[in-house]
Amino acid sequence: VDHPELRDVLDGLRD
Amino acid sequence: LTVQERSSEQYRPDTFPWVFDSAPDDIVENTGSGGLLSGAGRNQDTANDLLSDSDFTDRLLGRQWGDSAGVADFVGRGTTHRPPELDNGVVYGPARDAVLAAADDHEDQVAGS
Repeated sequence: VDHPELRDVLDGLRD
Repeated sequence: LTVQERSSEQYRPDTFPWVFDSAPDDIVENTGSGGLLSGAGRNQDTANDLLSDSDFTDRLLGRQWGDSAGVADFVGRGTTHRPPELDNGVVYGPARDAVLAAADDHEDQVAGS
């Protein structure tokens, strides 16, 4: 199961 | 989160061989618990507190979700804090740190692999 929405949020936090 | 944990058991029939002789044919995708999380995230103070707890973030990001939009919404709100004197939110450090640590620990689940 892919989690694209979650990955987007996590990428934003890392930035 | 508890609802999601319980509903996820249906995807793992091998853990209950005494219940299922083979894979069940009535698997229903659970998108409701994501919606519950999204709603819970509207209480930002509580979301801040929950996401600052590494036990909670470990459970949250160690799961598979039928639809990660609710989790993303909860994380987005819970890692943001809006002090009364500011119009815009700022990143809430304790929650951000716990979320990113759990994301590193559960890299495979987050990537869906």
